[in-house]
Amino acid sequence: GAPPNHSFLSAAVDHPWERATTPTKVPYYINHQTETTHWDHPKMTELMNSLSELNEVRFSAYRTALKLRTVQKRMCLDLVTVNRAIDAFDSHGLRAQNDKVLDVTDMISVLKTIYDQLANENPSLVTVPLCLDLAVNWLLNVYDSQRTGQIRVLSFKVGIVLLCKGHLEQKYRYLFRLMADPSRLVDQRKLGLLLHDCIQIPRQLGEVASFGGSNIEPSVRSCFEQAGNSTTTIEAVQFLSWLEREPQSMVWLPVLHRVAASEA
Amino acid sequence: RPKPTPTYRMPPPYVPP
Repeated sequence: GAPPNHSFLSAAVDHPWERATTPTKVPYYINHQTETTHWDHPKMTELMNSLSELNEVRFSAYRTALKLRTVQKRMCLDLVTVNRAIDAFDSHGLRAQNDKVLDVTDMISVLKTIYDQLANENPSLVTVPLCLDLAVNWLLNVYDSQRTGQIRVLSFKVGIVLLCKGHLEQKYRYLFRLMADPSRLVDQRKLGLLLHDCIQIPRQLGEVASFGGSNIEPSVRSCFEQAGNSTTTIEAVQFLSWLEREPQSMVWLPVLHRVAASEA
Repeated sequence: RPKPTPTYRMPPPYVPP
């Protein structure tokens, strides 16, 4: 059928800015005053600049969590429950499609399902064109900095669910289910793919060094060593008990949850 | 020290309306 009409997203910016898209449907933003073009929405640039004031915070996990909390709230992902996100993924046929590639049009369709529902319930809090455009902008920054206009389904799901509202263990269990085979087991390669997508989030904030760097192999090994079996796969319970010890590569997530809880 | 978006590829150039 005809491609979905995403012209409503032109409302995501005001004059002198204009929203445009490349031939591969990647959004970019034109400033007619400065006669310049940018991959980042002006509000994304403002958001990223605002995070630098948090650089005074000494403890890296806490500093990263505060930054992520700001990003999360700016996109209203703090109002999106994990279940709502999963329902949207499923309703768009993304279940068990980790390696499938989504283009920007696909991402917008899924995010629109999420944000339209959210806006109905929180009309005063959620501006759909802006929130949606910032979410696409964030996901592209994290997983498609080269702006090819494509992201794998796994990255799309991980990038959204990690910043959603929900219990930590609920997120962990969902992440494991994403990778598990029919007998609910995950091997080192799969765990590596998952942790690689997770670490991209603090990496996007320039904070990856504090979490062991971009190489997640040591983290994969530590999980399997803790599982204590020489076999090549782990079960959910082993994955959870490893995460309960807040391994360096993932510690920013439980701290983010503590930051959110402390606001309640 | 938020890392600037590593834009290895630049967005399309400005074209006056």
